[in-house]
Amino acid sequence: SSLFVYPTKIIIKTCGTTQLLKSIRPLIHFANNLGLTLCGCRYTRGSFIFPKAQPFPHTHFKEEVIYIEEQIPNNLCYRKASVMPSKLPSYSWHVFTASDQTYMPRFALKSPDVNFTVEVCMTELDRNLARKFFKKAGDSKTGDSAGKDMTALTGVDNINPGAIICDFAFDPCGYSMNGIDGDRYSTIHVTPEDGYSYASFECVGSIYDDADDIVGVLKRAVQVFRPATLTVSTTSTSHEVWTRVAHAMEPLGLKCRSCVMDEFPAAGSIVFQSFTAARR
Amino acid sequence: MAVSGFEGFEKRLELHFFGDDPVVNNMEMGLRLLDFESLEKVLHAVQCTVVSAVGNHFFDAYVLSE
Repeated sequence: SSLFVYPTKIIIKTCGTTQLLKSIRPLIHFANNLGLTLCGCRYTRGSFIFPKAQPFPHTHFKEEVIYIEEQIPNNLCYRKASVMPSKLPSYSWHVFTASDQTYMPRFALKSPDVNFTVEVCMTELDRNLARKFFKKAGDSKTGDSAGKDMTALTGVDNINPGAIICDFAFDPCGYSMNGIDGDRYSTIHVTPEDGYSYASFECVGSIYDDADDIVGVLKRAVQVFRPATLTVSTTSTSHEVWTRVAHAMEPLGLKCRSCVMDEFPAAGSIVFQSFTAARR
Repeated sequence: MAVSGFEGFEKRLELHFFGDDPVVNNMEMGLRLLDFESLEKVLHAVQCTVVSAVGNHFFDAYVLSE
């Protein structure tokens, strides 16, 4: 799991349950103490794999949305909840956004939203590659030290060689890392156990970047895991970004099975694509 | 729930803030001024703790347990 704190933005991403929604109210409270007011909220997730394991009050997307709406102030009046489907069973993308009526012009005047966010979810990882995310038997290394080993061994450090990496290996297996490169973050989380292996990769790009940049980053990230199934959610005000994503996946033997787009007030458009390996 | 405790894909929450006070708006740190004790309170509600951290001129990044 990861937490990113910018001067006017907080991102929290947790594996497992939806307990992170309980952070909304205290974050609003502490931000208010600093003279800051909430003006935008975005919540995204894939499908629950174990829906019965999700604790109250977040047992169903409708309930999650109701809960979030109870936590955020009324000034965030532009709200939208959507479940974006895919052709792969049990792979839907759930999105809720809310924004202040003043959010868009304020945000646009201060800094046009040229950045986009790419969230990649990978399942059925290559077994040999996933094995690298297990700590060695009898290894007495700390999580930091073992994490550094995994970063180097798996090639995670090659995804963006310019990034400073903060990594951690869990016991007996599992791995998380955050990369920071200027004002941009990237993050990886891995659950390598066979049968329900999973990895996620998320990064930020700019529509002004060379188109090959995001393609290269995604290729290198996916090659660390070589998943059988992969979904990509791209949040952007530009409609060109998602086509770059498709171009990055196809040479890796991943075939696009579905692609849906939806518009969200103040959050731009979200494109949700699903891919499966053509051959393993 | 899986034996490992793994419950599926991540959940992601992004919150944006603004300040009416020009002093706050010009402040480079903003939310980064939140003390670690406050962050720990937030993370307690989420049932996570910080296991590793790094930061630069622009933002702070924390790897969390769970």
